[in-house]
Amino acid sequence: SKSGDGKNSVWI
Amino acid sequence: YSTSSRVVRFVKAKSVGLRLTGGNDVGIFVSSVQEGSLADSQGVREGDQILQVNDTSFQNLTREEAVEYLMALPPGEEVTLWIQSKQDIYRKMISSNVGDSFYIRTHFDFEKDTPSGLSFVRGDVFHVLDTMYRGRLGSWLAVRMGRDLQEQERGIIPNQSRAEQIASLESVLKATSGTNPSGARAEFWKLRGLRGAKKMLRKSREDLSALTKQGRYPPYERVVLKEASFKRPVVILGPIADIAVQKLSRELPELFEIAPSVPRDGASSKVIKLDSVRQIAEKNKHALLDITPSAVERLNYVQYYPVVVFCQPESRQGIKAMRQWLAPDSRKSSRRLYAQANKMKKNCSHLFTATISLSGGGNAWYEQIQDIIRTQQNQPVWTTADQADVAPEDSLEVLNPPSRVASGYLTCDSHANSDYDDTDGETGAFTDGEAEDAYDQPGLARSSEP
Repeated sequence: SKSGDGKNSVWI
Repeated sequence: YSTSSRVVRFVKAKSVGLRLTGGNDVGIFVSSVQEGSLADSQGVREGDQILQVNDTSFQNLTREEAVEYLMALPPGEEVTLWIQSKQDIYRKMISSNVGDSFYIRTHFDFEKDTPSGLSFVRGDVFHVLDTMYRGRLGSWLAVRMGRDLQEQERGIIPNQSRAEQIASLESVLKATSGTNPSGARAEFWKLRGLRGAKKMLRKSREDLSALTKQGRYPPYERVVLKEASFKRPVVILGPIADIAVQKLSRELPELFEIAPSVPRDGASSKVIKLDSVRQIAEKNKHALLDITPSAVERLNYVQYYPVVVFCQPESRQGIKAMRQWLAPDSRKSSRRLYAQANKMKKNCSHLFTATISLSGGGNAWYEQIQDIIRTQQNQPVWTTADQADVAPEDSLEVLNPPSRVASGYLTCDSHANSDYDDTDGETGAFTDGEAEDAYDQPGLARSSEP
């Protein structure tokens, strides 16, 4: 898993 | 900035209402905008690249740094974003799965605590691919770089702030344990990572070791691969180091020169002036250094990046036979040399750039040392990233510390390479418990001392 589409990333 | 670049302003609510992707290598992009957020109403869209926020450029930030920056902005205050729509790059970035990309050298030891974690020892180099593993703060996705400069296994390592916590805890534990084999190392690397360390160096006194008393532990050092533009100094460690150094300087004087050691002020111990190492390099020769492992660390610190060859003995008997053949007049204790080599291997292997075995017959070891020096001289070195854009012709000047620092000293190896008066037959007290023997040992010095 890489940065990918960022959809799993935290909301800031 | 493209023609599509624009400025948006809004007051930060509890959060900004964005998710970010990308990284230092490709840029920071918006991957989602929270519906109904002020960022949404101001027209921030998925695929926008964030160029700058308030006074801070986002052009070279890692994803983690960008996220931390936005999170740290106080709610209720106005935020100014410079953004541009870069849909094509955004799509390409997502499909090719690229984001952060940079290299670090570690300066603490780490035992992995999850199955996907990577354990490492100080000196290991990693290619960091994502500073927000699984989209959260805490772990970096990284690939270990082999000595051959090939990428090895992939896994996660602590992020910068966790690394700082672990490293400082480690140094506290080591400092208080009393049986610390690497106190000097820990202290040294504490200093090593300080951004302002060079300033401290400039203020420096004559002895670089005085610097190791201060500073903060640096867990990760940013590095880049770079070819050395000068002949790297050479340190041979192990039970025939003295013989190797003499033989190289005698048989290949146009390529090797022994750096002279001088008495340290008011002491019987000896030191090598950093400036004499520089002078030998300026003659386009490898300086041969008889120094302690912690002096090797200091050399790395001032970016001389020595070639450090460890000669691994097969047995005590092997050392005895070899030394009787190569240097029949020497009176060094093979027992002591063997024990020292074992300790050095245990405590200092992170400093070796190569290891050769002494088990082969004849002059194989000598040929191997020469091969290694030749090969490593032509290989790039992981160098502190801060000075990466120095022009090659200036490198020696910059790689060398400023003149005041150049008058610094390297501690001569009182232990590994010096001649001992005791002979093989002796059975003096010599314990294996003193791990720090392999490092600087002011108490045990050269043969000239009582």
